[in-house]
Amino acid sequence: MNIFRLAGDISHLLAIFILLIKIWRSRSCAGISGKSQVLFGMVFLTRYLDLFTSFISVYNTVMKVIFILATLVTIYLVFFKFRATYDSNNDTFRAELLVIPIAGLAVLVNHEFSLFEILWTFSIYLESVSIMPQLYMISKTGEAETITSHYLFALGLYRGLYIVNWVWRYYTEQFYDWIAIVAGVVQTLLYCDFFYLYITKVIKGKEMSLPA
Amino acid sequence: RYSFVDHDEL
Repeated sequence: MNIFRLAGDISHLLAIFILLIKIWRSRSCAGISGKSQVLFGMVFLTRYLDLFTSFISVYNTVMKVIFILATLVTIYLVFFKFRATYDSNNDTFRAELLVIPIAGLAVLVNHEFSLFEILWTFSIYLESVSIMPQLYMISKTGEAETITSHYLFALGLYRGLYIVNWVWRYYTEQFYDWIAIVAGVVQTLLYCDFFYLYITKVIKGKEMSLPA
Repeated sequence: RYSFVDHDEL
């Protein structure tokens, strides 16, 4: 564990709770992509199967359980409790066009050809693009509530901090995992455009809106 | 399995 990874994990946790609190307080999931949340749910469920096979630390176990439960609660709020507020007309990204090729890629390109390892690889590849339905939804409607943009910023920050963590680990432990690194860099790049808008608009106190 | 590929990150 190093400070960059810890800060990244906290940022990730913060993102998930910002979203939950936004939905709960406003009693609405307007502007939130349910598809992205389902993809994140798949990511956590396929990656954290090792909860049952390997113990790393109390921290690791607790965080995994929180990530899984919080995401399942978010999915429940979007598709059940506050379903009437779910903007499904604008959540039209074809998520299956991501999941199917990624499943194929995970079978072909992995560290080891075993069930758990392929599911882990699938989750790493899937996480890298899971935010795409959300970003697509924002570009389609041309706007995002300020709190939704805080959510996206915290999520992007988490990815950025993980890259710094990998650089740190490479030099201090000679540890690197090229599957995680390649997918992590792709994921971080997806946020770049958003980061620019966030810094130029939201921090200056304006609503985020995109040029048509 | 996990003895070979170590995934200690979240």
